[in-house]
Formats: sequence, C-alpha cells, structure tokens
Amino acid sequence: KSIYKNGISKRTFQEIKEEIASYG
Amino acid sequence: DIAKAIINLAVYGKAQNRSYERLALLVDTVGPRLSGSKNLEKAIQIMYQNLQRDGLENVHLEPVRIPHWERGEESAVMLEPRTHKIAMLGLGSSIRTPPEGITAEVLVVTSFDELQRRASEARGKIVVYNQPYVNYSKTVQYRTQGAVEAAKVGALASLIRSVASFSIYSPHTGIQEYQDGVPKIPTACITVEDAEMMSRMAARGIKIVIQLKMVEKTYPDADSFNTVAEITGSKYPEQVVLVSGHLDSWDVGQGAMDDGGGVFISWEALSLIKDLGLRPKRTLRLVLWTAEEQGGIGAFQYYQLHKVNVSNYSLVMESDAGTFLPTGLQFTGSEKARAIMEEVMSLLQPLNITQVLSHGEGTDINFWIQAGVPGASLLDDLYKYFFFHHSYGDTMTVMDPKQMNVAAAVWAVVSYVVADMEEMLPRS
Repeated sequence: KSIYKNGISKRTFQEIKEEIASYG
Repeated sequence: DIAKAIINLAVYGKAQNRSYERLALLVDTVGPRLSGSKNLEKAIQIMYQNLQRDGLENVHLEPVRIPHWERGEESAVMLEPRTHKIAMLGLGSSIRTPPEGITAEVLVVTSFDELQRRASEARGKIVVYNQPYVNYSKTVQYRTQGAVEAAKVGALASLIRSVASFSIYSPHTGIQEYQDGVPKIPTACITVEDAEMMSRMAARGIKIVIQLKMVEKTYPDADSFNTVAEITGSKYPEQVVLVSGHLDSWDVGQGAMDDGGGVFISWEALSLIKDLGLRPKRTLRLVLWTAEEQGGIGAFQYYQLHKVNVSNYSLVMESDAGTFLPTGLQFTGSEKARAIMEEVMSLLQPLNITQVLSHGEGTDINFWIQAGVPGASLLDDLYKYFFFHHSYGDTMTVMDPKQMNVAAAVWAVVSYVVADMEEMLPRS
C-alpha cells in the first residue's frame, strides 16, 4: 500500500522527483 | 509527456474553449443560483445529467440541507441634503425593514474604531461604513459584522461600502452574520461612490437622511445536493484527490465567475484526463459544492459524512478565486509536500505557470486542510476578480475562454499527477 499521513515514505525525494519528471 | 498531452489538448487541441462553452450554456440557461433557490436545484440537475453524459463514473448527488433566504423589493433614497436614489444590495440573511421602511439620519464612519469612538452619536441612526478597501479578507469584516457592530451602539440599520477593488457604481452583496443577544437590524451594501460621497458630505457637517426599505425573507432550510463524479483509481481506488468548485452563487449577475469558472475547469480537468484515456492510480473525485456562499454549508455536511476517510485524501483542491490567467498554485501542506508540488508545477513550464505559493485554501476545502490534508487553490488576478465579485457584473462577459483553457490545463495536470503518483502527498 502507498504511504500516507504520518507514515514514512519508502522513496527518497530524488526518486519522487524522477517519478514526477516522467510525466513531463 | 502526459503533462504536455493535457496542455496541448486543453490549450491548443480540440478541447479548446470547451469549459467556457459549457459554462456559458449553463449560466445563460439557469442564471444566478442562490442557496435555496429553484435555479440552484435546476443547475444541480443539469450538472448531474452533464456529468453522466460525459461518461464520468459514480455520478451521484449527496443530499444536504442549506439556508434559504430571498431578496425582496429593496430601495434606499437619500432624502437630505438632496434626493438621490442609492444603488444597494441587501446582504444575505438580512432581516427586512418595517413596511414603511426606516427613515433616519446617517452617521458615516470609516472604521469599527471610529464607530466605537462615536458610539453615543449612533443611537437611532443609519450607520454608513465607508471603510477603505485593503484586501478582501480584511475588508469583508465590515460586510459580515457591520450590522452587529452598528446594532450594539443602537443603530437602526447599516449600509456598508461594497467590498470591491474597483467600482462603476456597482453594489456588491454577500453573506453577513448576526450575533446572539444583539438586536438584528437590516443591512445592505451600497456603492463605493455613494459611501465616499456621504463621507465627504458628513465631513462638511451636512446632515444626511436616508429612507431604507427592504423586503427580504428567510425561509426554512431547503433540500439541496453536493454533486459528485469520479474517475475511479486503477490501483488505490479508495484514495482520493478531490477537485472542486461551488455551483451556488449570489442572486446577481450570472455567477459565471464566482464560481462557475471553478466548477467548469474542475469538470474540464476530469474530461481532459478521460479524453486522453488516462486513469490515475487514485480516484479523481469532482465535487460541485452547494451553499458555499452561506459559509460552506454543503461542504461542511460532506466533510462530516466523509471525514472518516480523511487519511485517504491525498490532496483537496478548490478553484473559487476566478479562472482568469493563472499566476500559480496556492498550496497548504508540509514542507516535503510543498517540495513535491513544486516539482509537479514544473511540469507546467510550457505555460510558464510554475509558481507554488502559500495559503492554499477554499471555504469548502478548509475543513479538510484543518484536518491535515494538503490543500491547493488556483491563484489569478485577484484585483480584477474583486471588481465583479458578488455584483451584477459577474457574467460571462468577464470570462475569457483562452484563460479558462490555461486554468483547466493547470488544474488537470496537478490533479492527475498527484492522483497518479505512487505515494500520497506526505503530511509530516
């Protein structure tokens, strides 16, 4: 399941950046 | 390149001007949509059919109870020092005057402080507030509290300078509040021009007398609905990104800008995503609020009903500040979430709209934001917005299809990307 509320993200910010960049 | 695909479809492709045309059809057909009015319920039924016909999913109406106040005949005439008909608009929930009206001398003040200082002069008078426009949130206090503060010092009625950044003799309306234990007095807004004129007259020591007549009526609460439609999530369907605007309006103009624009760019966001055959991992939920102008009444009942799932809301979005050319996205959330939103907004570089500003908010989504859910709202030219807000000028004539296309593209990219990311927006 994806992480929400006060949970701990399983991803680094860099990974999230790359995920978002993939939409561009 | 999903972001580019959404932008191309909305701004340059076959979806161009669709939200503008849809909005024009509704507001030309129904007109203004005051809480409790038949117009509003007609608009809700039309939108229910529109959303079904558009092929969106889980289209349904969620019943709520909303206030029902109606404007009647109203007039204000300055009898002294000369006869002058004053353009006015009674404020929502205002009581009526006696049938013969209220004829009284005027006390003009420019602030609550001045009213306090001159309280002994206010008894038996009509208080006119000529408060300068600072910004909406500061200045609206005079509209919402003007009657109570005037009644506390014995005034018979209050007339408040319209909360507007610019005026061409255009009165604005809006909601106002009474307070338990304080006598209720009729209250209305007048134009900036008349407030300033009476202020000048008073400064010269001229006596001003006004005859005010208002035949407003408050009815029992009425039945209404929040209108809901979705694109169900492919992977985490129970998790939600909520995108919204409010379908009710004041009873002047067409309610095209407030908040027809927000409603139709929110619908357009789902239409664009559906047209591209996209289905985000999370559910994208469109909610068209009812009775926002009375203080988020429909939205509060939605929150009460759905707050049990608050941890499943990744982002709540409301456009209720105009859909002129957006200058950025306002956002409220943790620093981590803000950093992520800055990345999302960078996808809008082709439109050169990438700013993430603070104070994401909306009357209808603030309940969720206060419960910790990240919130976003569209920022555009607020100075222009308050020319027309809550006035007869709020019509399709102020709307611009090209600007709505861009606003819809921003709204669609943000809502889709956040709904499709592998993780929800962080809250810590």
